[in-house]
Amino acid sequence: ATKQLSLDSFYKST
Amino acid sequence: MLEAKLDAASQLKKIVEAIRDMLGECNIECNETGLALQSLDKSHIVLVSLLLGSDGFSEYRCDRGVTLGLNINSLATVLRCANNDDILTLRSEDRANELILTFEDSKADRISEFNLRLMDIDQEYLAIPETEYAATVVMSAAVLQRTLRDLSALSEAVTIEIDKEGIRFSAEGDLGKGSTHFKPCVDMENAENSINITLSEPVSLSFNLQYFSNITKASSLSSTVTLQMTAGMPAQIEYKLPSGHVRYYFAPKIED
Repeated sequence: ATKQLSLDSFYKST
Repeated sequence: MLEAKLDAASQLKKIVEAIRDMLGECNIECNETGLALQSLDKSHIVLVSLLLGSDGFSEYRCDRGVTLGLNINSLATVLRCANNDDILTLRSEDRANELILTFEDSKADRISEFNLRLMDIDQEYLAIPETEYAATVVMSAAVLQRTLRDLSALSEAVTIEIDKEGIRFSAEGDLGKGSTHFKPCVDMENAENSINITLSEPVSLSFNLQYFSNITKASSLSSTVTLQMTAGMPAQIEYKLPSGHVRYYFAPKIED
């Protein structure tokens, strides 16, 4: 199965 | 004070139509360089980054920064009242709570004015680090949109593999699987059908096709699209505008 990643795990909120 | 004029309302109408399905309330930051919008879709899978440079406007003035907090769907609704070839003016006083949009027909015997109420939106901004992408593909926006639409009949996910042979889009679902492979090519007649691949190393990523189809709605804005990918990172998908861009950062799916 595949898991959808979120942008939150790549980009930090400023 | 912001005052920005476009010779054709269609320039803004089609941009807002392309991004409205993914976004809700967002801030449009206006300053002397132009209008910028950065907003996450509600699932935080896609980040939309829009830049409309001031030189894309026939007249542009924004002496102090103005933030237009609005719901993108409300803006789309008001823009529907403009004819494509109307002259469109956006106006907002400093710290105003409304955006004034005027639509004039070219003979200037009809002028409509709409005041869109603005909101205070405390939106989170994501810092997007400069990324060295392993692969960059420039191809026809329409061909990408069509390729992904075909594969969405098979599955809700597409795998994109880029190597020096070319770029392959593949999908597998209950009824079977399918793939389309494009070799790098230069089309002398119409350059937009060329497939240009710059590669430092092969890369393969998978993405949700529903979000991808929302992204490729921007195909009406530019004849070509630039896909940038690197292992394990969000893809950057860019549609260039005459003076700016609509850019998407798109989180991949990974094998569990």
